[in-house]
Amino acid sequence: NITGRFDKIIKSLRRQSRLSESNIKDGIREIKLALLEADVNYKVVKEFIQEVEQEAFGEKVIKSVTPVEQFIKVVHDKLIDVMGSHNAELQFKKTGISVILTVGLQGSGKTTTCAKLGYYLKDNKRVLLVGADTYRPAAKDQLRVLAEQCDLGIFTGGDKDNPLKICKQALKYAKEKDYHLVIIDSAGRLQIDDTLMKELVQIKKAVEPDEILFVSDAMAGQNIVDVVSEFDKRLDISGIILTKFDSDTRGGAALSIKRTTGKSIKFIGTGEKVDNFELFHPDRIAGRILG
Amino acid sequence: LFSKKQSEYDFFDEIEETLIMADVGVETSLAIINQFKTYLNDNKIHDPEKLKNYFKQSLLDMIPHVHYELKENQLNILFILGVNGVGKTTSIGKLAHLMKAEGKSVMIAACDTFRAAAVNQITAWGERADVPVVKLEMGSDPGAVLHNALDSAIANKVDLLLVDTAGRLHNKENLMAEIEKLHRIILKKASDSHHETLLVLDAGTGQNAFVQAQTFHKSIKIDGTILTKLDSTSKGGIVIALAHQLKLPVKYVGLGEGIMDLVPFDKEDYVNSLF
Ligand SMILES: Nc1nc2c(ncn2[C@@H]2O[C@H](COP(=O)(O)OP(=O)(O)OP(=O)(O)O)[C@@H](O)[C@H]2O)c(=O)[nH]1
Ligand SMILES: Nc1nc2c(ncn2[C@@H]2O[C@H](COP(=O)(O)OP(=O)(O)OP(=O)(O)O)[C@@H](O)[C@H]2O)c(=O)[nH]1
Ligand SMILES: [Mg+2]
Ligand SMILES: [Mg+2]
Repeated sequence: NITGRFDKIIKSLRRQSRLSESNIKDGIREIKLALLEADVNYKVVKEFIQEVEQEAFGEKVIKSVTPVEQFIKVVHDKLIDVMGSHNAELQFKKTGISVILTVGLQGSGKTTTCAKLGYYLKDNKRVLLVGADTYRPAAKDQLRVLAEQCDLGIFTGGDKDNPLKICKQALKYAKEKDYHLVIIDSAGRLQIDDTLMKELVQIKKAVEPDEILFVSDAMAGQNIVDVVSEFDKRLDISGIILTKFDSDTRGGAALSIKRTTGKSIKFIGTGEKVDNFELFHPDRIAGRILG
Repeated sequence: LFSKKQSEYDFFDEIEETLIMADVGVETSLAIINQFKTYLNDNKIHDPEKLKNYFKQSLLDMIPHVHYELKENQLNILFILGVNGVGKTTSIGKLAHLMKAEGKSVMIAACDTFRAAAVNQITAWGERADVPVVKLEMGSDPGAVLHNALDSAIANKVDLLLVDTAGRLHNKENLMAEIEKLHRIILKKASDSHHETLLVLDAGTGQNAFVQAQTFHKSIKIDGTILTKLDSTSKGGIVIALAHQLKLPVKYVGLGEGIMDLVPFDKEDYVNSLF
């Protein structure tokens, strides 16, 4: 099911009357460029290609009839394998109030995603959205409007309350009002902002989330590796959500994030509306990255 | 100890890695490196010590230097476009403050009537910058807001009108058609104004930033870009790709979330930051 550039690579390699080692080397370089053009991180690509070379030039290929196609197949299968072979489920508590915390860089789609998550899960649980972003102008208004549109609970605390206090009070409020699930929207922040990263660590300690989801733009570039590593190191994130998948980005950030953290991508955002939200399918992204 | 030849190869490998990891993009990085190799051969330059400085200079020569300036005695309009979440609304707040500090009269048109609390957000920025915001409630026609804003800006002899628009993906034809429609209102109603369109790009975006610029430019002539979030650990290499392939200048850079965190683009600072 590989189309586009990979098709071109296969066709050009097939045209060779016999496959020499230099043809394979060209094929490998083409694949490396294809992955880089898809925004997969440079170092991730290097490692990935080295592993593919070892696997493809091992025993299996010598026995195979078409070494080039075998090589492409190894790349494709490895990509799917790396992305995770099944949908990673959200973990909820058996009893008591479950907590999801969304985190990420500025503008990645956290607030919208909180509403989408709530809307996706509301049939089985009573959901409370928590507006813990006290920095961005009208952030709480934004979450409130979305909560009303989706008919979800909303808690935004007092105007002078800090994010930690809002989260603690939200849990109390959720207990009082019989909510099953609390979804916390946090302010966008840089992973190098020590004060704000510490704030997240404090929130984690206070509310003990069942899920800490890193929300990333699907069109993120090379640097996402450094960003998500730091978030993961500080918080031990439980999963990833990729947004703006409805753009025409190749989405190589997905592979970079997965290879860097080992954490699963659980959902993708496919538009601005609350129902533009889907379970992540590894084979779909593999095809898209390979172009 | 490296031989001269080997040092050169290491240099090019190093440059390729630096450029690609800065999000300059594969095509532009390879093109730039090849052009540079030719230049070195033509000029018989092989001293590894000199390579880096020559390369920096070649990047500087490639980047257009265009400052945004208000024209005196006429209405200036900045039409602000970009995909979702890049920093359009925040950049407008910062620009309003910057221009007001230079003694200009500024007005904002809240033409994002779609996204939840978008009008509240730009209104808050207008208050921070102490400039009037022309708006209608969420769900109104953005064209109606623009009409009102242009009427008011012209009547009040405003120096600069900043037009905020809803985030939109460039691959959505109906949303691109909407932006063309808004642009036509400006052309029709304010034909003797000095109007420019700036595309806002996020420094953390990968090579899709280039596709965004190309695609928006097909719909409306883009006069320049605002590159936001350069305070992050991303290098914003799109600057180089835009310069090399599209000759598109960066006019402002966003360096944070505060009202003062916007500066005119400085290409020397930028090239030095890459290395
Ligand atoms: N097309 C598209 N737009 C999206 C998607 N998810 C979010 N958006 C849009 O992206 C923009 C930013 O979304 P927000 O939810 O405000 O992002 P955020 O991470 O909360 O931003 P900060 O709180 O400022 O860090 C908005 O215009 C959203 O409508 C998606 O999956 N597809
Ligand atoms: N660190 C940093 N954050 C920025 C910068 N510019 C904007 N932001 C943040 O990015 C997020 C999104 O900014 P907005 O101004 O809402 O972006 P937008 O393009 O108007 O978003 P939509 O209207 O939803 O498409 C906010 O959290 C801003 O504070 C910048 O230069 N640096
Ligand atoms: Mg938000
Ligand atoms: Mg906006």
